Amino acid sequence: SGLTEEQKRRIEENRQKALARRAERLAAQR
Amino acid sequence: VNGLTAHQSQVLNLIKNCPVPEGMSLQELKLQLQNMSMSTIKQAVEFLSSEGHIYSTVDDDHYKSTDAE
Repeated sequence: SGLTEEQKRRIEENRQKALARRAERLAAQR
Repeated sequence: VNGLTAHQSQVLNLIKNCPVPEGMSLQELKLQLQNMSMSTIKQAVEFLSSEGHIYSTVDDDHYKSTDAE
């Protein structure tokens, strides 16, 4: 792909944060 | 069904189905969603992001879905 290592790292970091937010929201619904 | 409005679901589906590594840009979303204003799209994107359905990638204009892959 045309992404730099820095961009790939940032994307993965944001993905992990989003997954954590998703888990938090799902837990709050229960 | 999933607690999303029709607009939010439409935006999420487009982002989910985008094959590009950096995700989908707000401009591309606007092109695909001609019936929605940019501010409506941005509101949906903000909501989906706060709920963890999507996340920004290379900048705040590009988004990917956590449900993808």
